[in-house]
Amino acid sequence: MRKIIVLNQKGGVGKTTTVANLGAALAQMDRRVLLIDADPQANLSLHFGVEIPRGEPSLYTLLRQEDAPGDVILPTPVKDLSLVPAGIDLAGLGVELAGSEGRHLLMRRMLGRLPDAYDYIIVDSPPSLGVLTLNALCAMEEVFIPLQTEFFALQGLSKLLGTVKRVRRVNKKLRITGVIAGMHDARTCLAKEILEEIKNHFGPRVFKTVIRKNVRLAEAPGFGLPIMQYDPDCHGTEDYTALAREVVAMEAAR
Amino acid sequence: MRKIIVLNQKGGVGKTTTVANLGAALAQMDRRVLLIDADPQANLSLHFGVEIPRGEPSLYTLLRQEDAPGDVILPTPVKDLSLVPAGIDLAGLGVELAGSEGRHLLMRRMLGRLPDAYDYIIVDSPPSLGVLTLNALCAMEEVFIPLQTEFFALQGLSKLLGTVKRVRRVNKKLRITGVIAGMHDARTCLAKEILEEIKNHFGPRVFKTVIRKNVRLAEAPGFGLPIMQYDPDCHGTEDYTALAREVVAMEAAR
Ligand SMILES: Nc1ncnc2c1ncn2[C@@H]1O[C@H](COP(=O)(O)OP(=O)(O)OP(=O)(O)O)[C@@H](O)[C@H]1O
Ligand SMILES: Nc1ncnc2c1ncn2[C@@H]1O[C@H](COP(=O)(O)OP(=O)(O)OP(=O)(O)O)[C@@H](O)[C@H]1O
Ligand SMILES: [Mg+2]
Ligand SMILES: [Mg+2]
Repeated sequence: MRKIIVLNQKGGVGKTTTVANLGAALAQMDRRVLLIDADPQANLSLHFGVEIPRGEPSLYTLLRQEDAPGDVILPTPVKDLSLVPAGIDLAGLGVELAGSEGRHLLMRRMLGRLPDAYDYIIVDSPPSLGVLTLNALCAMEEVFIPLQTEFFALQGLSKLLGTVKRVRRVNKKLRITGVIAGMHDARTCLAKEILEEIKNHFGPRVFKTVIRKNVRLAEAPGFGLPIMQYDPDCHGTEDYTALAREVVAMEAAR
Repeated sequence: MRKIIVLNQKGGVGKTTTVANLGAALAQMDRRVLLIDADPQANLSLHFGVEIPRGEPSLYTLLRQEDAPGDVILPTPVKDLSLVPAGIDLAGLGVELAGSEGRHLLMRRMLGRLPDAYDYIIVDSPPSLGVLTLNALCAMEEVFIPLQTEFFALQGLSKLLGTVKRVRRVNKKLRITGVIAGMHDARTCLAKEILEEIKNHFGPRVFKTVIRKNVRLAEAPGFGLPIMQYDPDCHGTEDYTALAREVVAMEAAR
């Protein structure tokens, strides 16, 4: 089972869009995929048309062992793609946990209670390196870093890499698998320049697939669908399908 | 003196771009403007080419009273526009303050120590509603909410409005001045639909100026300049200048 967190504390770089669509593309390649929405803003849940009221089964109640996995895990419009939705009460978890022992191990313990029914677990994280993100980093084994090909892209990276390094002290398996260049508008010089910079910076750890800017990707969440169901012939479907192929091709090497 | 926080916990909606360029446009209209970078990612500081090493004078040392305002406040390439840069140690403030009395009043007290030399103070906030944002909300009097004309735009708003309401218990002057529709691509139906929804939702509290998508706005930070100095003839300059005129026109009514 591969455990992947899609992470970048810079806001609006395509984390949620990547988790939703990469997850769906992997499920279409006969992988059994579980998506976990660890962002209190619950954009991933909304991407599949799900909004959980306070107190209802969600990642929050699952972490606190108030519900069993079977009560929380939801199906999606894609076969073999399931979702653990965020709950609004997730936002308070950071404060509730502050100072308690083992607060960063909640998600790792929760994964231990899940049925062994998945090939991939992919976590969507908030735009921060706080308690929820640390919890997810302690539970995952791979980090995918989406980068927008815009000026601020490289600025926060040293902090992100530093955080991953620190977490590896308690989670030895954690590795940065790669960087996904995204929201790329090949018509602008800025995007081309930044893409070059990203490749110089990360070398082989940049996925070959670049996710192009495509308004269909921004429209799909309004219909609660991943891109390949919303518009099977657009660039967004092509790019995320190609990315999923790259991810699957790495399975042999692991 | 007007004290404005530009806030939206959704990431990548144009908060930093708005603070940098609205601030510069107001300074060009003979207002004396102080920008405060309250985001540990320090994108606003970088927008003006500033990166502060750990321990050097910054918002962090100013809040902790380790430095005087005169040691921290920096000039920018624009006359009458000054900057309080973020420091990397700002990220740790949330944890350092957790549980201490009056932790939300640090910025309000800091503002009291500033010289009375500004017409506008504008704060750039991180994509979260955590301690730094609460600190800034307790010190400000107006909230400007940038909204991207995309699907996830309206989702987090009820939480944002709820947070502002809660803060008003300790800061009676705090008001939501308005919503700025931004990163708008008028060619797409999605953007037009969402813009309509924003106007239906907020009525008169939507600024008439819509900030159009314009790659020049994304290029300007690479040169450490606000848009009107980087490219005086582009849409970005037109839009932020028009927004500044609207903001100034409200002065009489206050
Ligand atoms: N390749 C793309 N082309 C066009 N629009 C995109 C693309 N990827 C994402 N978007 C849109 O850009 C916005 C930001 O993307 P998204 O919400 O996935 O980013 P995020 O990193 O999850 O943001 P946050 O930091 O707030 O969690 C959304 O409105 C999304 O629909
Ligand atoms: N009107 C616009 N047209 C084109 N690009 C824009 C526009 N406004 C902002 N951008 C670009 O979009 C990206 C996101 O903008 P910005 O960083 O200002 O958002 P933010 O809300 O401050 O993000 P964060 O939540 O990470 O603080 C940046 O790369 C910026 O240069
Ligand atoms: Mg997201
Ligand atoms: Mg910002």
